[in-house]
Amino acid sequence: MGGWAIAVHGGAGVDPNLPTERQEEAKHLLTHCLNLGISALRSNLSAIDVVELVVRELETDPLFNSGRGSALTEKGTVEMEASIMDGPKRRCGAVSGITTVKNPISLARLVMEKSPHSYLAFAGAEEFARNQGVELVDNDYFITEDNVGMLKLAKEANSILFDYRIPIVGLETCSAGAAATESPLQMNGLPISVYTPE
Amino acid sequence: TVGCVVVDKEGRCAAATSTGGLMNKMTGRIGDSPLIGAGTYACDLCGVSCTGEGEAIIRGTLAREVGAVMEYKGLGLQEAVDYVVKERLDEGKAGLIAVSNNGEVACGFNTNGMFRGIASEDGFMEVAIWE
Repeated sequence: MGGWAIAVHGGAGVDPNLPTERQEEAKHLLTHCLNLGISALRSNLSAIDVVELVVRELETDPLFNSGRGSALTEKGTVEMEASIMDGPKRRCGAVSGITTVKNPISLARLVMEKSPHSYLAFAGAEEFARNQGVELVDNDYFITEDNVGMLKLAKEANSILFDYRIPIVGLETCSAGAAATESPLQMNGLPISVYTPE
Repeated sequence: TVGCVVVDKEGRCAAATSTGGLMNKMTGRIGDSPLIGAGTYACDLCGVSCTGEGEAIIRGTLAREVGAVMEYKGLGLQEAVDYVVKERLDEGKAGLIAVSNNGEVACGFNTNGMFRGIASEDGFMEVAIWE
């Protein structure tokens, strides 16, 4: 037995022009979440409790793309998804199409613990949430001004933006947007922009 | 997308992932994060959380693949992570974090960076963004 270990992430693919203060903000939040998990582990919480606790913290802070601060759909709304898995016995729970649940990861945990299923989605998941009494908020709670600006950029570039931030400062330069048009990202071997017309 | 993986003092692994998906996505689009075995996986050997280009992660069943190559090929955690990121993503861009029941912790990505933090009971701690 090698002792406890923990890792957290806030997304892969980083805007190369991300301002230094945004980088520091991100590192600060990651350090805070790591320390939260470390103190929980030192208090003998189980692995499944710790991963839920830490992801709830990341969902509540608007910095990364989850919970508050989630990326927006083409309609300007938020549809979140999450999953959780416990190694012993491989128990798991997942949700998709979540629009009112403040912490989707906790709903995923309840699917694992309180339902006979592994995965609930959209209206069924929202009904389960209401029955379980989890904290519900308006969809607006999840929407930040940053992301409204990013959605505008994405629509102008007629593209789907990859899981990373675009600096407000960069908006004038449209760095990533330009990047999206100059060298569009590939998805399934195709320029990512081909997916929008669908 | 955000994620967390933990192995606790008893050697029990767990993983969790949560996301808003892609900006400007179609309503109803489901990515890798809620798919057990793709964006998230945990078993008695390891716990894995992935992030990045969902469609590529789904195609590669990335999270389970880490557990599979540890189980069938006997790779260590970092070896398994490196193998999966290199061999299972085709042209897809993604990253992942992982722990093993031996108290190992690892991350791997083929993007230009990944927001990540790692710590272990022996005092190791790192928070980083770039390569």
